[in-house]
Amino acid sequence: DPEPQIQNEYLRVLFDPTTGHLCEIQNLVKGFSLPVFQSFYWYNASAGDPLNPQASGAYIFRPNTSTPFPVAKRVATRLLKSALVQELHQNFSAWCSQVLRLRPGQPYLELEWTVGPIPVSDGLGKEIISRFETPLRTAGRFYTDSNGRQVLERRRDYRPTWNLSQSEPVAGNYYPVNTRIFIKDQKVQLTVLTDRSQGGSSILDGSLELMVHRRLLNDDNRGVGEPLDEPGDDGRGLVVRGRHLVLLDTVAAAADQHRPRAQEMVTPPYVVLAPGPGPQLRQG
Amino acid sequence: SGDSSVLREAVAVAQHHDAVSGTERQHVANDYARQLAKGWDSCQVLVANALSLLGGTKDPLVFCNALNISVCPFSETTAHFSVILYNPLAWGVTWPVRLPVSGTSYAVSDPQGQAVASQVSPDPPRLRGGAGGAPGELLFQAWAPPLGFSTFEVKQLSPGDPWELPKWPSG
Repeated sequence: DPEPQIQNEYLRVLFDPTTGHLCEIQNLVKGFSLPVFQSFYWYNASAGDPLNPQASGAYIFRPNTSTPFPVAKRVATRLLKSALVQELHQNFSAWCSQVLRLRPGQPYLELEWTVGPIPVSDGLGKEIISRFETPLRTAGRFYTDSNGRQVLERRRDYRPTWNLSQSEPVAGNYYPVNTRIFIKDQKVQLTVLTDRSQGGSSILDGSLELMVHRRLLNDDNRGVGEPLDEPGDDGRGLVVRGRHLVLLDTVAAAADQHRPRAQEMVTPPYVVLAPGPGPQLRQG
Repeated sequence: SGDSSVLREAVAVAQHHDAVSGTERQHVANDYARQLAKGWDSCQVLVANALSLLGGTKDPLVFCNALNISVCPFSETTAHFSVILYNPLAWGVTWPVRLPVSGTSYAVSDPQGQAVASQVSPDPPRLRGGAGGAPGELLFQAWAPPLGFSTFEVKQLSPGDPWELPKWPSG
């Protein structure tokens, strides 16, 4: 397909025909679009170095370089379109895949990612991120929530309450994300909702990233006494599946969308099954 | 009898900073998960009792905890069943229901008995080598009122045909 895309009445999402990556999101209701590239990367977890013996571990996130490695420069894709859902399946590697979905009536793009078991046979601990890159001029600013309530403005290499001399260009800019992280310019806001707490940041202007999984080989010497290396059900390493909802809207209208969506993300309807016609429930 | 205090106790234990931030040793993390799972099971009995009371029925109710990896022995092996959706929010929601199934087409009806559009897509998103054996996944858009229930009835129309699974493109 020369121009792979999925669409519903709110959004059209375009993919790069050569690499298979997400490359643009169009808001069909408001009539604007934003180039958005998204992919998975891994930071090489520090094992300590001559300058600072601190390793990355359960307590500490410390990549040993500021530039993460792409999981794949090209992804194998499969496009499925039906009346109920349009989805693009991406296969980054044997341990990293994602499905991007648009459904009728849903004003957001759903990314269902599956990561793991993270390979460590090369002796390197890895910290996996999903990174979104856009041309938004964000001037080092991004926004993260606190327990789904207060949203705080974050500024790269800066603290509002003391003069920070940044010693960790990546980890020093990571913040807790409980439900949402967003970047914006004067007019447009890109918001990503999470289905669990993750670490997040904006290391480059116009970009935002969320850490989805980690597998480490060193203890960080803070007391736990073992590397963060969860074996998972079959002992080959933990496999994790989760969802990110991506909302693209004007700055003025963004909160009207992300607030209810975030609540639906953390308190979704609960599904119970019953044989046959099931109980005739009286509404309370 | 169901009992929510088991989960309350497990969540109370998981207020420890280790549980919150994942800085505990592996066997401790496993124990936190075990306590939460026991609490979850006990709450499911409580929810089942409440639904039975509201529905005036003694029929068994089934919870599938692994729908995110498309595993649910009940829906994979039952030709006629119901999906009850409870919405805890103060506004109505529409919600995509995805259930692993063995048939290739189903009739879905809403609480008013009206037909609901549904489809069975091949190759459900299971984990590689994961459990579960259904070749397809039933998908329909459900909805539920604020702080309320909706019951959708599902009937299999055709037996499972061998799926011609789309192959991953080469490379």
